[in-house]
Amino acid sequence: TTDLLADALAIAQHHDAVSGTSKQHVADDYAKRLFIGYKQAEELVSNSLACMVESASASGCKNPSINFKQCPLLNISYCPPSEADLAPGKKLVVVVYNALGWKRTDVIRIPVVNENVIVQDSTGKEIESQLMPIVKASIAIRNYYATAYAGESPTSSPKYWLAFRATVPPLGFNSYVVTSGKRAVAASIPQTFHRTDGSQ
Amino acid sequence: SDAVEVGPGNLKVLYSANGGKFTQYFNQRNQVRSSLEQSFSYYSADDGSKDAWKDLQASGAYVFRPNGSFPINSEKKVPVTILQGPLLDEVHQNISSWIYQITRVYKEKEHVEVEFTVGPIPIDNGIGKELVTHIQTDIKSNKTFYTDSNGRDFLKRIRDYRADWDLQVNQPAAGNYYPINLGMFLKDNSNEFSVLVDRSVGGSSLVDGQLELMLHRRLLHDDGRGVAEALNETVCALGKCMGLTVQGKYYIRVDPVGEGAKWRRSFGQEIYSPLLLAFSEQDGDKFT
Repeated sequence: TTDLLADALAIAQHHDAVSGTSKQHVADDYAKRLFIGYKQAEELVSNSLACMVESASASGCKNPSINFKQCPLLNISYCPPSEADLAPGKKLVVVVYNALGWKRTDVIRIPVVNENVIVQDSTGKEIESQLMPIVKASIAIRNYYATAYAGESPTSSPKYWLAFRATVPPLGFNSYVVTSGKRAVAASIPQTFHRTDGSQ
Repeated sequence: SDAVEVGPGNLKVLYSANGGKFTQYFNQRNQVRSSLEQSFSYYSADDGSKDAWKDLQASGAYVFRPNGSFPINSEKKVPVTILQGPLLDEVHQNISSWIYQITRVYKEKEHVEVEFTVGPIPIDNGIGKELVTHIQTDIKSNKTFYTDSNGRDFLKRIRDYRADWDLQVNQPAAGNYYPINLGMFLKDNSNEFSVLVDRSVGGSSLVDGQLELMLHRRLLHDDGRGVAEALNETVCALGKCMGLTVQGKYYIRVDPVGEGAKWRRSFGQEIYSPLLLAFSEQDGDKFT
């Protein structure tokens, strides 16, 4: 499309959209158009990533066979690709792209339904990972907002955040593989301390 | 004996086991140490009915016109859950029925990440509210603080003072509020205390050593400056509508004086260029 992100860029520069000084129905319309822009860009980015990934290992990129999905509602712990139970023999691939001109190391967090997971880097070596329980209050908020914003009613509820450290080169990508069905060695449910009455 | 230490790496944050609040920041690498105390309060929004300044001005989307400040659960002990692991530690705090906070300390980072979930702001008493969090340190800031200028240079602000005119202070909070798009900081002769944000908020330093961020607002009156609607955002789903819940993050770091700018500029870029995640599936050991 030739007008990719045109509406979104215009809205992002409008003083009412930036400051929140618009009527509710206008804010709703801004949100809708921003999301339309996002969805169009998502398709372009997914195809670009597929080309980059395939050309790194095969013979260039004409019709990329890999289909990438993103998680725009990851902030409310809603990410269908990482929450789905993987079919036998399948592995979840997470490609991490860095748009900045310097190497970055950051901790990635994705919601998962199963605690039996390990994370491997692109060479197949297992890397350290950590599980953290998702609090029930977050699930209630997530279900409500996933319905309100994406029109999707989540069918499963993830139990954990799976965290792992990703290192990504400047203006480049790295990939990690999440495998289920095997008890994690490094990932563990951390110690929990709960205090309600002053005692620890 | 009264503290719980959080942080798997060089950065340690101490929590008071008694009050459930963080009390101290300590970086083992550079030995920087600072007291830290966080609290929440809200400004009640002026409804524009009083004639105090003869302008009948209500607090609204454009105009911040508080008529009081009220602490939230300042005396109450807050339930705390601490999760500790090899990559990061998390501290969960249920501040109130509409404020939830997760504080994260990463093994390989030297800043504290604070994720807030705020809303729906209760309005059943008919009063609009603007929620703020205060972070008090031992920095001797002497009325001076610095805020970004639309993400660009940090500019010096002096409380109740303007360099180029004689300021009459009628609104002690609003008159010292600034738009925060990237962050703000305080400094004294020893340390710098920086806060970076992931979204545009309002901010100030109304007390020496303290930074204040406005996290969420819900107002019931129009300020009469053009919107013609109260800033009372709602979200509708599952057959009901409710006030907006917001979720955002801010980041805290203390550096030796003169060394904070590098983090503010580089990590500030990273906040606004998050790593992009894309998901796919592959068969077995077929590593593309």
